[in-house]
Order: sequence, then structure tokens, then C-alpha cells
Amino acid sequence: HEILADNEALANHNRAHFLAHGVYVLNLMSAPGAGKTSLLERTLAELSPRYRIGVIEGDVYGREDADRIEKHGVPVVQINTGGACHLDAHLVHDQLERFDLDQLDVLVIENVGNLVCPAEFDLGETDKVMVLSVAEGDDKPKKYPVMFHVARVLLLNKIDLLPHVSFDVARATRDARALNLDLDVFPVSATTGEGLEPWYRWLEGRIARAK
Amino acid sequence: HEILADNEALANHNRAHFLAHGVYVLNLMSAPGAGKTSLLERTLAELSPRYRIGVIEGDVYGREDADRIEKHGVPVVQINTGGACHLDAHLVHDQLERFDLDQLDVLVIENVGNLVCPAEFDLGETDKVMVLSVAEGDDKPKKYPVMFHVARVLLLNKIDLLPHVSFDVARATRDARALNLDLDVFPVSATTGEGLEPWYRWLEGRIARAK
Ligand SMILES: Nc1nc2c(ncn2[C@@H]2O[C@H](COP(=O)(O)OP(=O)(O)OP(=O)(O)O)[C@@H](O)[C@H]2O)c(=O)[nH]1
Ligand SMILES: Nc1nc2c(ncn2[C@@H]2O[C@H](COP(=O)(O)OP(=O)(O)OP(=O)(O)O)[C@@H](O)[C@H]2O)c(=O)[nH]1
Ligand SMILES: [Mg+2]
Ligand SMILES: [Mg+2]
Ligand SMILES: [Zn+2]
Ligand SMILES: [Zn+2]
Repeated sequence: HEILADNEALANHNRAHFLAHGVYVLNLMSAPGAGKTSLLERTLAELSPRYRIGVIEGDVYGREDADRIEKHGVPVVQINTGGACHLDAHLVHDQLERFDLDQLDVLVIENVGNLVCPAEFDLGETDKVMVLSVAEGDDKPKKYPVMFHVARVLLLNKIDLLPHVSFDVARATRDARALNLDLDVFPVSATTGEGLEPWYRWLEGRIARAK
Repeated sequence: HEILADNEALANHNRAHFLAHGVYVLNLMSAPGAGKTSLLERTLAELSPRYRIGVIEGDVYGREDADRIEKHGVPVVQINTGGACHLDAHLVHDQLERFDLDQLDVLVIENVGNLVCPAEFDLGETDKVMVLSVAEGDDKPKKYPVMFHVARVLLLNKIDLLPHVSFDVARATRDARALNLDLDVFPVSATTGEGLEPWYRWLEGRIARAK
């Protein structure tokens, strides 16, 4: 458990940086392919005209996601873990100097696609936001409970696929809420745009509080 | 790297057990919710009348998957890692005494849903089989290359969803094959049954070789 204790200390160090500069920080987590980058692209299109947003992309290899985000004209850094299945506070800390935190309102950190380990490594974020795609199945809160327990928000994505999969929204929401009474659940589709307005409003409320 | 060296030794120990009893062993891996258990249920329905099949289910928590497999009337054991994001040879070894390997032709080990770490931990299996759902996106071979590199077979699942997602089958197959020239790719749907025959025949061929 030494690893987690070291990580915790560095996460609090990162958090102090963010608080000193009034930056709201999001740790975006999900299984691979749930739609983190797609939802981030939609969110940037909506909010980057009114807020100064930076992005840190975390992946094992490659810069596919950073290339997608760069097209939105916001500062983005790609971290490659080279094998680790999650980001940690150390990897994030090393990239902070590449941003001018005085010029940011929001920093979004997209974590490595993994429903297990990212939940245990605090990065210094303000909020953890997780994405669950309806294509993954409604048993995930029961099978991967820690992520649902630590998240502030659950974006239930790809609801456009509901007619084609057997996903019980009420069951998944009930099971997730049983793990976390404070969890806000937003059914959305990054493809059609359905349900995104309440998510944008929630996010703006959190950004305002961080000021 | 000490952890991997110890694991390797125990994996070879497991493999010796399996070879001595002529059991063909599969390590089934994917991201969470790609369809491992659904494909296993289809495969059991087809093959368990002709082969003696046992199953080890690996999850962080819960026994949802073992409960689904039990309904197919085959011996199944549920391993809970309690936090680890992958199975290892030690966890598997501890469960082998719960099976009579002389009474088995096939042992399927369904790994924890994770596209990263399971690829690095040999369990003593004969073949690694991975599942990629078309709902996850066609960039996964580039972003999570190790799993595609070590797999013997790629089951490209949920092809019934192709009309509703932007997944380029040719690109994903090309990128996966660039990582692994020997990779057999089977486009399938566990829901409709489409494409499963070639997978069943491939499996029967491998079982026969293990005898
Ligand atoms: N039908 C549908 N497809 C979606 C939706 N959101 C994302 N996708 C698709 O899902 C796939 C994965 O989307 P990404 O945004 O790359 O997912 P991700 O979580 O960032 O993936 P990783 O970073 O690799 O873990 C892509 O093919 C997207 O087009 C949605 O709301 N509906
Ligand atoms: N449309 C469609 N849905 C599928 C298909 N195969 C599985 N599913 C659905 O995908 C979800 C997940 O399936 P599972 O078989 O539980 O996936 P898994 O890989 O075993 O999941 P974990 O063990 O939790 O990692 C469920 O809702 C299934 O009904 C398919 O071929 N097409
Ligand atoms: Mg992404
Ligand atoms: Mg399963
Ligand atoms: Zn991990
Ligand atoms: Zn792991």
C-alpha cells in the first residue's frame, strides 16, 4: 500500500496547484471505448467558446485521442504510460508545467480505458466522472463496484443503441446508486447529442464553484 | 519484473498439469462487456453435448458470470480477485483441484474484463482468445496493442450493431494483423448467432490437437 500512500501525497500536491489557480479538474474514466473522447469532443464544442479548457489524454500507447482533441483548438498533452493500465498523480504532475494554469478555467484528464485501477489513483482532480456505455451491459455496477462508488457523475452513454441491446437503465441506475447515494446519472448519446444539456449545465455549475 | 517471472514459472506448472491430462485450455479476454460470457454461453450450447467442458470465471467481485454459466450444466468455479484487474497463474492454480482434469476435454478461463494487464499474465493456457466488440471503436488495436499481439484468435463481436456504429472492420482487422500475423479473425454476433460456425470448427480443431 506504499504506492497508494505516495500517490495520495502527490495528488494533494497537484490539488493545491489547481486550487491556487482556481482550475476545475475532471478525471474522466470508463472501460475502453465507452465514449470518453466522443463526449469530451461534444463538451468542448459547447463550452470552449465560454471557458478556457485544457486536456490531458492518458493512454497506454499512441496519440489517437490527443489528435482528435487537438482539432478543437484547445491545449492538449498526450501521456503514454507504456504499459500501466491507469494514470497516477506522478504522471499528471510531470505534465502540469506544460500548461499555464493561470490561463485555464478547466482541465480535463481522460484516463486510460479501464474499469478497475483508475478508480484507486487520485490525480488531484476536483471530480471523478465515469462513462458507462449501454453496449457494455447493465451488470457493470455489480461487477466493477469501486468505480461507481468513487464517481461524482455517471454518464450513461450510447442511449441511441438501447433499441438494439438488452440494457435495463432502471436496474443499472439502481445498482449504481446503491453504491453511491450522491451519484448524478445523465443518460446521453455523444452521437445524437441527446441528453447532453443537463450535463453541460451540471459542469458549468461545478466550474463556477471552483472559482 | 519479479512478479512476472514467478507467474511464468507457475504458468508452466499449470500447463504441465493440463498437458498431462490432455486438456485444451482457453484464456478468454476482452474489455468489460465485449461479450465474453455471451459467446461462452453460445459455445457451450454448441459443444458441451460432444465435449466435457469446465469453466473458471474471473472477476473483481460478484458471481454474475458463474451464475449464467451454471445454467448450462457444466462445472464452473468463480474466482474473485478482490481488486486485481487480471487473473494470474497462482489464482488459477489454486482452483485446479476443484476440477477432475481426467474428466475434462476443455477448460475455459474467462479473465477479468480489461484490455491491458491480462495480456501479460500467462495462466498456463493453450490459447489466448480475445473479444473486441464493434461498439468499442476500431482504434483499439492501435491503442491497446499488447492484447492483439498475444492473442491467437480475435472474435469481432456484436456485428449486429454495425449499422448503428462507425466501425471500420477492414481497418481494425488490418491494424490487428499488423501486430500479429497469425491472428485468426472471426466476425460474430453472440446475439444473432451470425458467424459462429467457423469459430466452433476452429475450436474443435484445436481440441483435437490437444488430445
Ligand atoms: N452509437 C454510439 N456510438 C458512440 C457513442 N459515443 C461514442 N461512440 C462510438 O464508440 C467508439 C468509442 O468511442 P471513443 O470516444 O473513442 O471512446 P473512449 O472511451 O474515448 O475510448 P478509449 O479512449 O480507447 O478508452 C467510437 O466508435 C465512437 O464513435 C454514442 O453515443 N453512440
Ligand atoms: N447487440 C449485441 N449485444 C451483445 C452481443 N454479445 C453480448 N452482448 C451484450 O453485451 C453485454 C455484455 O455481455 P457479456 O457477455 O456479459 O460481456 P462480458 O465480456 O462477459 O462482460 P464482463 O465479464 O463484465 O467483462 C450484455 O448486455 C450482452 O447482452 C452481441 O453480439 N450483440
Ligand atoms: Mg478515448
Ligand atoms: Mg463476463
Ligand atoms: Zn492497474
Ligand atoms: Zn492488472
